[in-house]
Amino acid sequence: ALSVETFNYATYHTLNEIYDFMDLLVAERPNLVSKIEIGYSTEGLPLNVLKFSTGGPNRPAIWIDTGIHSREWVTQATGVWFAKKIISDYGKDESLTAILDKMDIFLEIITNPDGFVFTHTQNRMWRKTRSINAGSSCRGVDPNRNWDAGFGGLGSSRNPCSETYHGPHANSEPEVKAIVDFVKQHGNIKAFISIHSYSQLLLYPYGYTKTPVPDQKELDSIATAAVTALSSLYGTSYRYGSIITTIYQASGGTIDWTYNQGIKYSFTFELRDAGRYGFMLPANQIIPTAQETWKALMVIMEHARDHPY
Amino acid sequence: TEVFVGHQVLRISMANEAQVEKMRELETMDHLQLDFWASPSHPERPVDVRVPFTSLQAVKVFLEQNNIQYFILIKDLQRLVDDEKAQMVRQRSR
Repeated sequence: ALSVETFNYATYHTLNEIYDFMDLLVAERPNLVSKIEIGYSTEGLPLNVLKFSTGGPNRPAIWIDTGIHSREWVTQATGVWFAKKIISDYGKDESLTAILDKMDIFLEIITNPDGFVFTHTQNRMWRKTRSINAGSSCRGVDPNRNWDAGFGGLGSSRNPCSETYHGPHANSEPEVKAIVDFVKQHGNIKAFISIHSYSQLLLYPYGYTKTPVPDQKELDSIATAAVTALSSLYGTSYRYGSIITTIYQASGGTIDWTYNQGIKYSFTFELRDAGRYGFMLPANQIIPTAQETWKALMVIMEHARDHPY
Repeated sequence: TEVFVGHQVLRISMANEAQVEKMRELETMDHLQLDFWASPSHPERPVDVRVPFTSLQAVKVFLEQNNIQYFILIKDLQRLVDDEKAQMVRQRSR
């Protein structure tokens, strides 16, 4: 693509195409967007994060990541659309402008680049990272079981051949460790939203324990409002609640760790499921999925903006 | 490159907790090389499983023996992968 305007948002793209898109975005809107490299993947690919900021040091921030499970392609595609949406709406949409005048937004579109490349080149069904597991011929760790929150507990597997293998120790995956280091170093992230697909869910902590989070009531009311906003566009129905009560016990998950770090507004999405394709969602669903998800995201971001803590 | 010719994705609906347990049992049968896209949790939440061609018969027999309902969500996964790839190529050339 020659510009972010001519970039085709309605198709799936390779890693290089998406990384080029990120560079285009930065080149076109350098006063609003910058690119930060927070680390490298197992196979040496850069872990790029877009920073949307209108200035000011260490502002309160919102983190959004997409595609930690590499095969869920609509997730990364949605992340690309979000990036464009943020630059298009800033200065035009009153609410987003107010968010960016007060807070920064960090967006990691390709959270698991090794896995993403692997889905394009070798195995479309690949979900995990591509790390080598000592003593096993099976590769990869589930990066959504690798966080230091109930690590190794029920709802994760100790078998390296399993899709939910938790890894040898918490933060063993550089893709996870990079985010952990970034979040700790930043110290002022107020909302953390990790996006997956598919099954139409909006979830909050915990996944590793049935003990409700102290902020359950507030998180539940945000989820109610977010899902209502999302459904208002195309009628897509979502379920919401804590991970363990809504789907199943899952230990070592992303938002359990972020919540325990003190990031109150920690949520995870499972995006649209057309009911016929699972995560092989046809490309013509990308834009509607992104549009409806954006509505829910705005509810969460507005709440974080208006309820500082 | 891994190919998925003849692989099917089954959407499986469980009627009760006992059937959820049966599905968890199926999940542990490593020799079938099943890929759970959505794992068993509650009876009201269906499970999606990618089943390689060589395991199709065994899985369908297991489900039928346990009165667990299913339908074929994706009949031939490789066809879908090929369509997706072709579409990306088309879009790129445009």
